[in-house]
Amino acid sequence: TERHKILHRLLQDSSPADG
Amino acid sequence: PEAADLRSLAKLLYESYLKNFPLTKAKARAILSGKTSDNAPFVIHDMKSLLEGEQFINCRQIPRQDHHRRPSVSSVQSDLQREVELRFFHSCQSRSAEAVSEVTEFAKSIPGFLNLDLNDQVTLLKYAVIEVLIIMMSPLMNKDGTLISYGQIFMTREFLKSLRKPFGEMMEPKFEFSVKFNMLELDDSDMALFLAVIILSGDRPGLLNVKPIEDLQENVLHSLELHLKMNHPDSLHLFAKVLQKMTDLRQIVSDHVHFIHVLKESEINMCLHPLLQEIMKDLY
Repeated sequence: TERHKILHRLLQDSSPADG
Repeated sequence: PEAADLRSLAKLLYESYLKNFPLTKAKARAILSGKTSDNAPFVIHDMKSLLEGEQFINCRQIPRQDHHRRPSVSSVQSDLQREVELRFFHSCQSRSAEAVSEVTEFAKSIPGFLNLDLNDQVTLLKYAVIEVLIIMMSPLMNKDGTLISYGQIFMTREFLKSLRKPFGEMMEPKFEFSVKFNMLELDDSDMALFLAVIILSGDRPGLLNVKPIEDLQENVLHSLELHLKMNHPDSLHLFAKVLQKMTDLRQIVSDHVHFIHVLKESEINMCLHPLLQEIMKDLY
């Protein structure tokens, strides 16, 4: 995941619907 | 009860698809066939209409470089043309990066996906996103061109072909694929399941824990098979035909990544969006 920081962040971000 | 579970999975994925992807196939086909109350899309068919249409496109401007203009009018025009082509390419990148976020949100909604090893979630997305974007692009295309900019613009296939190398060659394979893929006449609910199947591919390089991914995919595959039978009762072998498209997709993605590498070498002003760079690095 180190080389895929943005993808990693997108995966960990909670979507607006999830609050 | 098992069939009921598979149907509720199909419903859940369809709802997530509608929530995450702004331009559905139903809407795109309505625009393309003129069966919508919205305005007809602006048509881009040459450099002049591209310049006019740019105001519709959410275009991220790239800084102009100071180059010494040669005196002839034609070379100034050709400089301008190069700049417009590059600017268009950059706006495509911005939209693609947004679309990657939409695909990520869709992937997160697949039951069980977020329970997979985080490294595997990254790997699954890295390998699936371009395939998913190509599938999502198909409903926007017909043999003559493609909708862009959320359906506000129609860009002709001939114009895309006329762009300088390698830009002019990049879209042709996608048109060829789309025309054949559209013949399967999948609707948005079928597409939602197919996208989930693509995302849950257990044979992506570097996966750490394949078994749970295959288990999830098997469930979605059953749901897709049942859904296609119910939704397209007269279409023989549709399930097999849909799955066969996954092989074509891998080749198209591999060629696409090659195009991008060529561009990176040949274009001084080229800068690749960081998210797309991350995805394409060491991909095939």
